[in-house]
Amino acid sequence: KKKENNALLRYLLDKDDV
Amino acid sequence: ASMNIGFSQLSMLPHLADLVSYSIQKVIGFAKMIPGFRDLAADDQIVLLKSSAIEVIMLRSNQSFTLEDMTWTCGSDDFKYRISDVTQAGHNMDLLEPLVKFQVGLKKLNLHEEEHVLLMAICILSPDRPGVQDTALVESLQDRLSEILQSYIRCRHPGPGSRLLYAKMIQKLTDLRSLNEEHSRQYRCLSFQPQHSMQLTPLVLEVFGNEIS
Repeated sequence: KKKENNALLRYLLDKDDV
Repeated sequence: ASMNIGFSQLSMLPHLADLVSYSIQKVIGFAKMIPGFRDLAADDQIVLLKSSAIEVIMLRSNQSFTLEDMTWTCGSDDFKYRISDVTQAGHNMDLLEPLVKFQVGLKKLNLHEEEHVLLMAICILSPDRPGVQDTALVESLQDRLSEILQSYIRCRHPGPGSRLLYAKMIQKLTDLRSLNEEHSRQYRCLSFQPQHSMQLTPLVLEVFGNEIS
């Protein structure tokens, strides 16, 4: 459950900003 | 009548929810550029962002806040946000009265862009946020930013405006804590009502909390 938490934040943090 | 209708349906909620959701994405992008932020554990990055997001948005919005009519004027007058727009998104004067007061005080500091940017970075890297694990590392990063800010003011902010400026800026961070608490209280009431929480975005629900889940 913990891992699923904040999935959007984790994605936005990890994605490579152009 | 139009005010009542607006209020009951919170006619501005969808738009402001989108605006805040967009702004949160910008805050995340900004945080990722702060030296050292990406070296923090992912969980600490998340804790810092969730607790500071609304504060950074309040800080960032000061750029478009105008003392002339106490509104956030984003571009032409068509994109002018008044207090009434925010009340029609579900907030009340317990938040908006101190928020406008905060915006006026911050505007009157006439910060240089460099100072404004450093203040937002210092706000994000606050070691005393609930849930932070590596408080020592966060504190060391914040201290470094604070030293840079104090040096900048000493070297680049001439004249009377710089007297006690650093102390006044730190006081703004304290003001933001109580604005954050009032925002959270009002957000909780709003998000408890499904007819309103359904108008929020997934990112807003994740960052500010989704009572329903």
